[in-house]
Amino acid sequence: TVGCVAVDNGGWCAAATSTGGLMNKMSGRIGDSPLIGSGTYACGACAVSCTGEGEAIIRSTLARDVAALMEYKGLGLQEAVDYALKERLDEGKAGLIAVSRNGEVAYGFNTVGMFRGCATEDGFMDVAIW
Amino acid sequence: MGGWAIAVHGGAGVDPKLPEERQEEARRVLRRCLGVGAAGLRAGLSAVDVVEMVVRELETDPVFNSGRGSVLTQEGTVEMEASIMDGRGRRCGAVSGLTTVKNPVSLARLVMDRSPHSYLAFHGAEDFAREQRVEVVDNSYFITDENVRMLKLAKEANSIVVCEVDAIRLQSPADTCSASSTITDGGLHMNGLPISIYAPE
Repeated sequence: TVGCVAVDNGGWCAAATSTGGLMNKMSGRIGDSPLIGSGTYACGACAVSCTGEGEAIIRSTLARDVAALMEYKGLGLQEAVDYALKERLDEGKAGLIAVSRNGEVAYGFNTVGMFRGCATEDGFMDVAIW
Repeated sequence: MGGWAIAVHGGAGVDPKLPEERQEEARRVLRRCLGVGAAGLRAGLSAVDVVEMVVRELETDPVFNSGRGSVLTQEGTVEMEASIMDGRGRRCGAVSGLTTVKNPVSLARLVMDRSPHSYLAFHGAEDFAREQRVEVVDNSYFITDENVRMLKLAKEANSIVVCEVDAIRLQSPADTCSASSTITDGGLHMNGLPISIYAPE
């Protein structure tokens, strides 16, 4: 799975996710990536793209939960990401990237690694796996 | 306002034994795509234009599981899916079951921008792609030799899973699964399969 989240100079957020799904999957299987609210979500507060165990991400409505935690619980972006991964995934394995309208970047995963990178207007850039 | 920012991912659930050269290749692709996105944001493009542009880049490169380089179904074919969401107005588009659309994320964008719907799947999505004249290619374009090899391994691994379930349910002896013992990876599993079969996700 691949994904990208961005916030532009106007403070508008967007997310996109694309995947071939699960190796050896049954024909017709739908994963989390195309399900708005599960693998992908964007609103006025943030944008989120998820990856990992699709069935667990669907059950936990992971991407929307990050936004909901910010909207309803008042959490910061990284706090919301950490909470959703820890409290909502049950036994599922997944990761996600997120940006907020304030230009923050956050990510998290409970797998061994996640291929990821981020950049911000102030010149920060990072690419990592583990 | 805090200025622009961007993040990309190429999948989670990485095999801890992933060779160094594969790790470097993944970092190279992520760096390049991040650069494309950052340049777009710097130039004043909207967030939704940038995420589509970056995911198209990732789909076109066979390193990750999307577009060209997608993993294979049981039948050895590719079925892709994608979605996009614009926080401005919470508009969204999604597609599933694509077999010929070169860049699924752009079809998702068209569903969002040019259809009254949020989600199109299988033949409906393919029909919409042709109606919108997006680039289509033969399904074989998406299939890499590496993923053909991985499907073979996954099928072998899958027989282990079935065999283990049967062993529990039917209380049959574990030695009926002797062929499965050739694939081990320290016990890490995702979706019931050993993590090592994911390529590279």
